[in-house]
Amino acid sequence: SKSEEPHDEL
Amino acid sequence: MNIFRLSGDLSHLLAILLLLVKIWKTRSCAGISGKSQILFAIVYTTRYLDLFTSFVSVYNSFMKVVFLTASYGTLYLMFFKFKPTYDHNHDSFRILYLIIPSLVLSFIIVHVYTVMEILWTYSIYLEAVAIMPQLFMVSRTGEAETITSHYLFALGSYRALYILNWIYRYYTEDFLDMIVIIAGIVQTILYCDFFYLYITKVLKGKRLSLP
Repeated sequence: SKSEEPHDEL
Repeated sequence: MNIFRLSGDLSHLLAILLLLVKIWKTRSCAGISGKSQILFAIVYTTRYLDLFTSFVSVYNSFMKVVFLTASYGTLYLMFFKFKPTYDHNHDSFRILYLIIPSLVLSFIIVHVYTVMEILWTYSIYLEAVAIMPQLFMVSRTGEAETITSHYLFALGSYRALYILNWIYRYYTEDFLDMIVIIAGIVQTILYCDFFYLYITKVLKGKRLSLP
């Protein structure tokens, strides 16, 4: 998953 | 950013502003579920806490601030300024039935066990079902004003457009976040009945009324 990155969607 | 995501965001923005303007212009929040609006305020608050911890883009931060402000502004209009017009007798959905299960689920199915990530996940699950009190209210009163129908259509379209965005992102960026995708699909399915009525009635100039 991309969980370490900030969520880039609203 | 792609065209689906941008259209989704603009649709979301349109929905929120449409609701605010409707309440302001008519000086009334009749037909609007205060409970759904409370749930949306919880959704934006728990999701956009990352305004303080991570920066994605000026666009993202700006939209987050607009959504938060508009959401709390709507609550203010409904529960303070135009409170006498709030139709609480028909707004009888028990929101704890949505709040508690979403919270439990966000502890069970979550990417990483951090407070911020659990709150973000919670906001995703809660958003998926947050419209239920509003749809319940429409079904109880058997009708919705045309402007309320436009609001619901824009709000429902937003997540449907996000689904296209996720399909696009899967092929172009290998982006795959099953939590948000499954929740987004559930969210969109909840609107299907309403979409049907909107297309067959409201777009033909008729008022949305249930048989």
